[in-house]
Amino acid sequence: EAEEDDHDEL
Amino acid sequence: MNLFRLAGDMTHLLSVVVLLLKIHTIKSCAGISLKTQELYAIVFAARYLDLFVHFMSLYNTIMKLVFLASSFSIVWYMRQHKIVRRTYDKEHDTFRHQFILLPCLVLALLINEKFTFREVMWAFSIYLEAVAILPQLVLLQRTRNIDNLAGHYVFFLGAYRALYILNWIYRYFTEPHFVHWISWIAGIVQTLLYADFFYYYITSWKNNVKLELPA
Repeated sequence: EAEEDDHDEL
Repeated sequence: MNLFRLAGDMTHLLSVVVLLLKIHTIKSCAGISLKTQELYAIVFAARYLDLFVHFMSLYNTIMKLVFLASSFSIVWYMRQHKIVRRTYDKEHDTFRHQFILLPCLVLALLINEKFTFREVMWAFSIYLEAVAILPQLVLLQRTRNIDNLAGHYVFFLGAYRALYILNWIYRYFTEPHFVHWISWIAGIVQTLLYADFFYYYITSWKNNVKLELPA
């Protein structure tokens, strides 16, 4: 499951 | 952070610099689609909601602020600045951008990584970014005299997407947990939209002739 804070890209 | 990602971010930044240079120094936004710029402002506003909630790194925060500030100021210049707005080619920038907003929102509500506000907005921004370049590509096709800066701007934007794909391939092999199908598929679609433009841009550059897209 994806972590909400996994979006480290711009 | 790998080299592809950094190079992608830098070409993205370069595209914004090129556009601001054109607007600031030449005081012209000829060949630039306001529709696309408005969509980008929405893309960044939706995606960077986490800016004030979650700190990732100084690099991340600064880049997000730069993209937010630049996209909104570009829209402001094109709409409000008394010299710049006169150079806006309104007659040819007729893409109905409002009609891609709703489908992207619906898609984000249906397909997201998690049904939370931030995740839905994140997915929405990814879908919207994938198609946000369309008004710009349509405008370029209708523009007889594409100036160099407008051409470079779109080229750098396309390069940024292509480099992000290499970054994902790299991350797939080095960080097995890092799987974001939504951004990968949308990113590939987005890059494919540039394929035609890339072909004519590179051909004109190789033959040293002015960029012109077939109508």
